[in-house]
Amino acid sequence: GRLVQLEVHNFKSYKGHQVIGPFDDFTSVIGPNGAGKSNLMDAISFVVGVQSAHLRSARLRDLVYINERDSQAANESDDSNSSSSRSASVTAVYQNSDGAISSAGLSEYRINNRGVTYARYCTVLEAENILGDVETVASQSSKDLTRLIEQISGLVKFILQVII
Amino acid sequence: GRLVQLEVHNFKSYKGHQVIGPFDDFTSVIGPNGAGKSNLMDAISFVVGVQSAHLRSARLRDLVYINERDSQAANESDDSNSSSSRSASVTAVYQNSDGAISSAGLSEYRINNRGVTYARYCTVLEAENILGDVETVASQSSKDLTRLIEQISGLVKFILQVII
Amino acid sequence: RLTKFRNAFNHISEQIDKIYKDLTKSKTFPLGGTAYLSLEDSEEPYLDGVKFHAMPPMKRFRDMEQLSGGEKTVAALALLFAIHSFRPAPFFVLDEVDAALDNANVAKVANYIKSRASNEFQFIVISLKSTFYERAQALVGIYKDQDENTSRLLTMRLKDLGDD
Amino acid sequence: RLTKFRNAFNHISEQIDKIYKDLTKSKTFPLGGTAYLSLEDSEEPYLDGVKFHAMPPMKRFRDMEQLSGGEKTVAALALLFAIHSFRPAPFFVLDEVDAALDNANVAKVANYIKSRASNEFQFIVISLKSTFYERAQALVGIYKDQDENTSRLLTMRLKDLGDD
Ligand SMILES: Nc1ncnc2c1ncn2[C@@H]1O[C@H](COP(=O)(O)OP(=O)(O)OP(=O)(O)O)[C@@H](O)[C@H]1O
Ligand SMILES: Nc1ncnc2c1ncn2[C@@H]1O[C@H](COP(=O)(O)OP(=O)(O)OP(=O)(O)O)[C@@H](O)[C@H]1O
Ligand SMILES: [Mg+2]
Ligand SMILES: [Mg+2]
Repeated sequence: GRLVQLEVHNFKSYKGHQVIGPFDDFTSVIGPNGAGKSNLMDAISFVVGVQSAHLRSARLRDLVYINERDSQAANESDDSNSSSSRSASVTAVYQNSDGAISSAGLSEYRINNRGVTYARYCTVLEAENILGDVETVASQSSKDLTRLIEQISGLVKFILQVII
Repeated sequence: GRLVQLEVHNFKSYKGHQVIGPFDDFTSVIGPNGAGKSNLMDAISFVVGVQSAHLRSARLRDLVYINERDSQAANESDDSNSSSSRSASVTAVYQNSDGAISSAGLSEYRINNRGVTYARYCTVLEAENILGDVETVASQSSKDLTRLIEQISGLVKFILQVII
Repeated sequence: RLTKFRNAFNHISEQIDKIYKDLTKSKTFPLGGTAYLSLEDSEEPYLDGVKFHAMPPMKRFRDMEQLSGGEKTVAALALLFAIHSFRPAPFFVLDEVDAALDNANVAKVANYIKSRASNEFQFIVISLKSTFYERAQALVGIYKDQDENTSRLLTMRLKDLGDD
Repeated sequence: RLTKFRNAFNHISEQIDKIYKDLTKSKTFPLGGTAYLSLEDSEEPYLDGVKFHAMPPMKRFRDMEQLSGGEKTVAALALLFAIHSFRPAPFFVLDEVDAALDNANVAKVANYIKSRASNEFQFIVISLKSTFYERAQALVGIYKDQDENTSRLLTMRLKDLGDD
């Protein structure tokens, strides 16, 4: 299948419900510094279930959209709204080769009064992403490829270990 | 005084005698990958006597121009030529505020039959470059400023230690 | 386990030279450079013994440490693509991997990705360089809505605007 | 020793906010962001206790870890310039520090350097981006002469070609 779009909800800098896409064979993501491009990559890692270095370093609760300009009250204390302002989710929407659309992946992180729940529903995605972990980790560190090449033997070893 | 130009001889990718400059108040160095831009920065570090990370990691003998396409013979065995093909030097040419030109800095690295000599003649330069060490080290690591900022407290501490 | 490793290693080894040549060919160097993986003798090579070598056109057997920033980036990307070709993830996300590349190398990398991207194996590439993203089929533009403090999207298809 | 440290610290502390504001002002944010150094209580603060904080416009008190790649680069450059202003080296060499910056930020950094560069305090900046180097006063162009296997130079003054 191919990735058609992502539907994100309160994920990092993406407030509310937003649809990201459609994605083509070769899509480029552009925009100014601080716009939210790397956050989009985090959304993909999140829904695929990858432990990318960038995601791993953040606390799960940092993935939930927060507006620092709102008072503490607006973000946290209103119980009837708390579940919507304090949960983040990302859904990947796929189109199979026969044209059927399926929401094949959903990851959700919820902070509520009973503690934290992190759910992932991954059916089609699981099988497709044996190497997902490696690909996205590799592309995270690709941001600094000169550093990557200093660790190249280590990387090749790591990647070969993961894929065998 | 101000830096007018550099005169390099067999330094890294700069074969033979070449004059680099003139430098203005604000000069930009441009050109394709692999052309020799970072090598120019190394030449400046070399003549100023800075232990930049990039220079430090190389063996001194790697600073001397070598043409890998020539036979071993052409590069090394001819004794009458060996001193010219196996020594590198960088001279910084300054202009003082009264207009006088002075070659205030020279660094030379020579590989010869009696072993290795590394000479630096630094008169004017020495005084002017108490902070040279810090500036060029800082600018080396600036190449990866995101990494720099992860070490920012360390850097501030390091720099403050050096300047006091 | 050793067989799986050997299998992965052989495939990647075969691919790396071809891909590196694709990324380093030019009018001046129609054949491109050379790249290969080497295996050290060991009971468990996947733990320790894999080394990666890349030599741009006209360079030989030097330590990869001697390559310029852009040359190292091209080599690391070739390796990344070689690994990806062995077991392609359904979508491959790259974040500003072109940071250290000059225009000519940016174009080569973009063309390579364009030739490999397909319905089954999508590429999503974050880039700040127009020389890169003008070659994509679709653009996902992200900007910050400062009033609402949220990332927002604007998407656009490039491939319909005149064939390229 | 402690006095010298205090002296350096105070000067840099004073400069960092002003410089960071220069680098982050825009039409949307005429005032720019905020940056400061903090000192932890300690007998020997120059060994351990210096922390650097930078907040782009409209952001607050978050971990600097949360900033985007470009935002971190701007903050690190502001700190570098603040330190440089305390004890300026006669020439300051920077190697591709603009790699992670978008066009708007590249322009701000180039303009800042242009305003600070002088006969006594020269800047020499390696860059791959025309948005950057078109603002310099002189260009040192470096290319590789492949036949002779050497770097070569072409220099050009920009400031005489129409005032900018
Ligand atoms: N949970 C959150 N709630 C709100 N904003 C957030 C959250 N997490 C991160 N952000 C904001 O997202 C911004 C960073 O976005 P991102 O790293 O995606 O930028 P970018 O487009 O990749 O920029 P660059 O080109 O500089 O790399 C930061 O300004 C940060 O404050
Ligand atoms: N001693 C030497 N003799 C000959 N060539 C050398 C020597 N040392 C380094 N080189 C060559 O110099 C080149 C690297 O130059 P440099 O790092 O200055 O490039 P650059 O212009 O900074 O490129 P980039 O934009 O990719 O950073 C390499 O190709 C290397 O082979
Ligand atoms: Mg980013
Ligand atoms: Mg370089």
